[in-house]
Amino acid sequence: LRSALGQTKVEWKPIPVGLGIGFLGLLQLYRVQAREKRRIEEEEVRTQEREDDESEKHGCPKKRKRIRPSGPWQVQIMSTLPLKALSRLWGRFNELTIPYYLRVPGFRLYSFIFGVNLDEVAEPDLHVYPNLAAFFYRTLKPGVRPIDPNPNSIVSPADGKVIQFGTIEHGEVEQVKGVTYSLDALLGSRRPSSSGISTPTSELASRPSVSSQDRHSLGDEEVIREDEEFAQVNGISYTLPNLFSGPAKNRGDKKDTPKDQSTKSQLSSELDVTAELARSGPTSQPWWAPATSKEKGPTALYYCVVYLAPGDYHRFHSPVSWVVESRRHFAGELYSVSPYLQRTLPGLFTLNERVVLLGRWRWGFFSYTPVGATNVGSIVVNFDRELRTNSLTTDTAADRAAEQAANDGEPYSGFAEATYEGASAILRGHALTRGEEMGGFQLG
Amino acid sequence: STIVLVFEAPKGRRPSFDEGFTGEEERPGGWRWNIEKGQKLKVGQSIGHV
Repeated sequence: LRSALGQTKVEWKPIPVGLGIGFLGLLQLYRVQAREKRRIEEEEVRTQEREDDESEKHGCPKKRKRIRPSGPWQVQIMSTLPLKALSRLWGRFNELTIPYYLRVPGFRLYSFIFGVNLDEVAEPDLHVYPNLAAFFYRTLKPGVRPIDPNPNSIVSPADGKVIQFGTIEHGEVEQVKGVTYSLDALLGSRRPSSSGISTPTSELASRPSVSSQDRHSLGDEEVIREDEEFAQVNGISYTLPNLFSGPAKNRGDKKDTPKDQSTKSQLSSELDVTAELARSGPTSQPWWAPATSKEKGPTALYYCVVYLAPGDYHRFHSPVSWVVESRRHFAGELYSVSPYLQRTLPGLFTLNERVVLLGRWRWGFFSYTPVGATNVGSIVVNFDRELRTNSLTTDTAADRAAEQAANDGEPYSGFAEATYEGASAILRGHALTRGEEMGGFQLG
Repeated sequence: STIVLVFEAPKGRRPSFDEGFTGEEERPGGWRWNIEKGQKLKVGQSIGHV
């Protein structure tokens, strides 16, 4: 080795000039491109800021940037289309009156294609429906959808297909296998100015996310991590204020005054819960009585996604007896929510227009989120007459919410929120019973 | 159109082998699903129970 090192002749040769020039040229090209890209980006930001300033001067709210999702070419093409305008146009088209003699063959053809069972439709004379929009929002005969008698069960909110269900841990929902998004993105994060409502999202989402190795499957149910971990986030940190007590911060050990007790008894009669009480199972507790901590034990968050196909009955019902405390309207896009797009477009439910109803049931937090789609952009909630979805005025409402948040010195959360008063001040929300019709999806 | 339900429910205790339970699927007292992925549902049909 010593002789090899000592005797080997080292010969220095110049790098060919052409290669050096080429390398320097490429380096310069890269620098120029990077500088140009940076300049364009800065210019865009400056232009946006100028536009915002101009808008503010004229009293107009700031424009929000449109989100362009990533995904395969079908998604890219879809993201360039004016989906909300198309949806509205589709709605208008379907509200055109169909000639009397074409109605029955037209609706029968539609039923044949999309598998509608006409025997279940409340109105047997199809001539009554003036257009497809009316037929689409049809009602069913009483008794054709019996409600499961077990008072401790959650019933299906609509006719449809189970896309996904499972357990949520660390604030992540799995849209389809492998595509997850946070509960904060779906339901909205907690806002200090809201009416004392605390969603489980803020606490859960702040926890570290789980690696894919931690996920496993239990039959069809997706379990994202073992149960022991969840005890750390279980309990008061995300429990909604109980039905018959104040917000969590004021709750304490306050005893009911005689006035409170009389109001409670009055409320019981108002809600006509006697029937529920009689069949409320071994606990003999009415549905509105929150479970005691001993009875409740450790709890977990669960989720279920139900997809409604075009031919399905498009009204939705309450899956449990619960109290809706607030509604959050996310005026998003209106991508199709077909199972194919759910697989290919990550976070689809967090992009689309949706109405998040937040509340509580016997076992704690409960949320119900109808998500709109291109063909069914209008979400109707029967007990919320102010809600307007897929509307030209929607943007204005969202912008008003943004402006209000700015005035209050709070960050804009991306949704317009409303709280429900309910029939009684104690109830602090709108009470719904199992199987009660809540609203529906309308064409366009 | 799609409906997403997110709810809190009792987790149920993990049974021990001494009690005669042999698998993860046995969770007495807690939430149990009654559905399968891809299953067709009708309004009022149970999707699970406590």
